[in-house]
Amino acid sequence: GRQKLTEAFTEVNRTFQTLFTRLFQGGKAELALVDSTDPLEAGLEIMCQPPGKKVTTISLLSGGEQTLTALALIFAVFLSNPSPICLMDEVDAPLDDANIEKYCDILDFMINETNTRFIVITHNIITITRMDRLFGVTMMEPGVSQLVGVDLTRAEELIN
Amino acid sequence: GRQKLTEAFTEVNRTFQTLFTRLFQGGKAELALVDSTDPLEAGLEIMCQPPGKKVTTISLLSGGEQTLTALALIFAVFLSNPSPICLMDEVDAPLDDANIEKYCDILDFMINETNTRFIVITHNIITITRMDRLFGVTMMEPGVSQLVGVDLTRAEELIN
Amino acid sequence: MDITKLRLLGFKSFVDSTEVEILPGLTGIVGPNGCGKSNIIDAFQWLMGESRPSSMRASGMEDVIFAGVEGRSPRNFAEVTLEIDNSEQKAASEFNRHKEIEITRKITREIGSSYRLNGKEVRARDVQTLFADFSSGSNSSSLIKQGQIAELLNMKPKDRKKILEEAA
Amino acid sequence: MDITKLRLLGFKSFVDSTEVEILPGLTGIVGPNGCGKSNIIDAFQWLMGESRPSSMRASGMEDVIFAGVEGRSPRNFAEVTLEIDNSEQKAASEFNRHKEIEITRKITREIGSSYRLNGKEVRARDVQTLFADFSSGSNSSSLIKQGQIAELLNMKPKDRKKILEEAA
Ligand SMILES: Nc1ncnc2c1ncn2[C@@H]1O[C@H](COP(=O)(O)OP(=O)(O)OP(=O)(O)O)[C@@H](O)[C@H]1O
Ligand SMILES: Nc1ncnc2c1ncn2[C@@H]1O[C@H](COP(=O)(O)OP(=O)(O)OP(=O)(O)O)[C@@H](O)[C@H]1O
Ligand SMILES: [Mg+2]
Ligand SMILES: [Mg+2]
Repeated sequence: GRQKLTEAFTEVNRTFQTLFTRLFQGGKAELALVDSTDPLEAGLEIMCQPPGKKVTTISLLSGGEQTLTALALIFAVFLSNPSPICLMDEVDAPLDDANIEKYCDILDFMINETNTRFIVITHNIITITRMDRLFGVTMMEPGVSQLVGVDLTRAEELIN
Repeated sequence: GRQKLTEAFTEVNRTFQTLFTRLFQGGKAELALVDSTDPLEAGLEIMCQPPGKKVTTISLLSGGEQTLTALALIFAVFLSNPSPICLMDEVDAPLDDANIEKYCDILDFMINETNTRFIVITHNIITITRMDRLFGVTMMEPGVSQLVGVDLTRAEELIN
Repeated sequence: MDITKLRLLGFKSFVDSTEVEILPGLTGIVGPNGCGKSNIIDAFQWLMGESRPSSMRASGMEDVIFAGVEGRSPRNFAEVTLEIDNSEQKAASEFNRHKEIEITRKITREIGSSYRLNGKEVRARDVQTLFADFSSGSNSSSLIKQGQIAELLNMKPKDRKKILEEAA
Repeated sequence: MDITKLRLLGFKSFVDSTEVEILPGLTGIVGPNGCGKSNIIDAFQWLMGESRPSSMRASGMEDVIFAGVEGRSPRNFAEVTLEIDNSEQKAASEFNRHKEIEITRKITREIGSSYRLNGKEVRARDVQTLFADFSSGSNSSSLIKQGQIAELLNMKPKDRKKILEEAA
């Protein structure tokens, strides 16, 4: 187990660093095994340095910066063994407009790197316009869910 | 202790029910002391019934419904002893547009009921347009925060 | 393997048969609070073999069966089906002879859950083997539930390391 | 009592003296991720007597002092001041003779924190008495920090009851 974990750590750490710098458009970050010299016992710490700031652990970042960093880690693990489908439920909620665009850029990057199909639940109008297609869920009858197709051009109308 | 807690529970429960029905525009909810007959030992459960749905505990609601219910509880406690200031940090993140309007309606209600001054941190364009005034925080110099006034009419431009 | 369709019947708020077509690229799902978006994610996780009611936001597993509302009576069973296109034959060995794979999980009140693969009954373990690559557990990188990132951020370093185990 | 102004100096990312005017009604604060919005909320909570570094998102209390960035050297102290208009004389008894109250908390590296009320040094307990109605603790209803609602929702019923204690 120790050998496998160390190999996984090295690979995920490398991808995590690339994704972090892409998401923050600069800065750097890295994973560290802490609290024990034995990888099986150690904990995982995340050291980050957004552009223009000092290095800190992830817990001292802002809410949006933490979300972006966590996404870089989750996607790094995902890319180590991509599954045919990936589902995300309102992960973009804490992000500002600029970071929403970067989150969508990473989704496009993942689509190019893998054959994965993505399902993205969101309330954010910018994320909506970056989708290839949209479904709406409604409860015309109280308590009963129905799926309806949503025309993407109509979504464009929503924001213009 | 026991007498005071029971009185507080009754008062908060009454206000919570009114705020829940106002936020959900219907339905009903109530607080319940569970797991013990002694109020000092008991836990607080929240029973909710959004309009058109069955009664459940708060944990079976959706993310947005839970947030709205939690706000009804927090504001009910606040109104039992209003403080001169109230600060809220991105509590509107999980809400859809219709519920954002209801959240702002409740803020207006609280302003009328008390002398409290509110500070509301948000990324949501609808919440922004419901504010009386706006401050922007920027980091023109990396790592150094500065406060700038934001003209409310410019915020209106953002969404039209 | 390509996932091409998800079908729900009597699962949570989806009482009527509902088909979600899954095409390549990014498929967005939108709708008001409480309309049933996260229930679709729950349906995926449940189909892949989830056995803990707590990760279904339920107190007992039967809570995933449509419980009834005004004007609609409660259902007796819930069923979720996933259609998989395996023409490139990349599935785990014992499933590779199928070009099309259809997996169904059904739960009936007081009887429990059963799984079917292309119409034939199989065990939960077989389904979990097929989806081994999907890792749909609570720390999975391919299924990020609502509020899960906040949970990951609040974890102590020792618990956070569990996310690496998927990669190992 | 009306809160009319908050001033920060050397507190977290607000290295330069910054005044936040607080008027009646709803004051919105906007800005990109990481620009310093939540640091303003931290400044309020700290001024009212917060003694746990963990609720300041810090490992030690000195972490609230500006730590320096490229082009700006670290500061030696942080100071937060709150101006209160008490002309209606509703403050707790021992403070009521003042029409204007100015509370300042200052922390200096290696020396620690001190409080001043209208220029005179006071104890932390005095400040906490003045703000007793504000209840700025972690379960407070008048200070809802980022992520706090998600925490409240994940609490067991026994812990959730703590929110009622403020009302009792
Ligand atoms: N077994 C069931 N039978 C009927 N309805 C159910 C059942 N289980 C859950 N529901 C309904 O599903 C709703 C929750 O749906 P869901 O969590 O998918 O909403 P959502 O679209 O994700 O909303 P949000 O945007 O707030 O996250 C609940 O309000 C509840 O009424
Ligand atoms: N002692 C300190 N000295 C200098 N900078 C600090 C200090 N403490 C925190 N910071 C900076 O403050 C930033 C966090 O600010 P804050 O949490 O207020 O952001 P925010 O505007 O709330 O963002 P979000 O929208 O993502 O929640 C961190 O990135 C960190 O660089
Ligand atoms: Mg949801
Ligand atoms: Mg913040």
